[in-house]
Amino acid sequence: MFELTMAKGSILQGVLEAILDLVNVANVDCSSKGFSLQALDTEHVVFLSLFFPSEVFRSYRCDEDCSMGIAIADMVDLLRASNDGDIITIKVTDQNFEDITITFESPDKTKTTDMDLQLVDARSHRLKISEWHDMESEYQAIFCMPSAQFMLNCKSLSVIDDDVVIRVNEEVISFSTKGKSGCVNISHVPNKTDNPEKASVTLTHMRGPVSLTLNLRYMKSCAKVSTLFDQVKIGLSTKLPLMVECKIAEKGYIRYFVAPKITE
Amino acid sequence: QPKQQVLSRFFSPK
Repeated sequence: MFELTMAKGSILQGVLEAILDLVNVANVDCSSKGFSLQALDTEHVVFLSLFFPSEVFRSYRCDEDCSMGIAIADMVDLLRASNDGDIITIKVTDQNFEDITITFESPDKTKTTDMDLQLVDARSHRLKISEWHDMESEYQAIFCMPSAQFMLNCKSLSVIDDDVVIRVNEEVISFSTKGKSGCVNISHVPNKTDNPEKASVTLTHMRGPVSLTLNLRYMKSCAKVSTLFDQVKIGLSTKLPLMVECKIAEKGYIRYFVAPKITE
Repeated sequence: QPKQQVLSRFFSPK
């Protein structure tokens, strides 16, 4: 049996709302440690991997590891029907592994709403990626910035063109674009520390200068999720997709992997 | 014009 409860408007609900513009169906794995979700966008440019540790929920129970495909848009639609103050329970029982049950309970416990959502096949939404601690060392540059700044950069650039070039070296981190009507270049002089301050742009890992071209549509989606958190961490490598990460509590995370564009 | 790559270039299916 798997069962988690959360208050309406909790961070999981906010994240599910924010990933809707990229993701239809997601693969969810539950273990005693927490709730993880993986999904690919329909064009296979963005892979989303998130992990919510059990302690971020109001209550959490998972007797046996389970894996299921969930139609995220349908789930979000159901969750939107909850009222302020409701406690939301998501439950899968061992006897019935064809659907999940979502329950809303009003704060005064006088009203309960039960809904069943059919599970779907989401096996094609899995990708084999290395353990993160191995992978992080493969990035040529990793920096952190306030997520509001990241969103502002993406919005400012998308006025001019569909693409952004992100360049990182020891001295500067820049976001630039060039279109028919002009060009924009936003440069940040980074701090260099392992312990980034919340309000600044910090270069935490640097093995050499690197630049990548990315479609701003995907970057704006990543930025939308990141604004649920204070800081965003961005990793660049010429051999890996761009990584955009937000931390959830101590052990949790949301990671986007975005395939860059390449000049032929 | 730069061409969009897809993730299968970097990761294999599980």
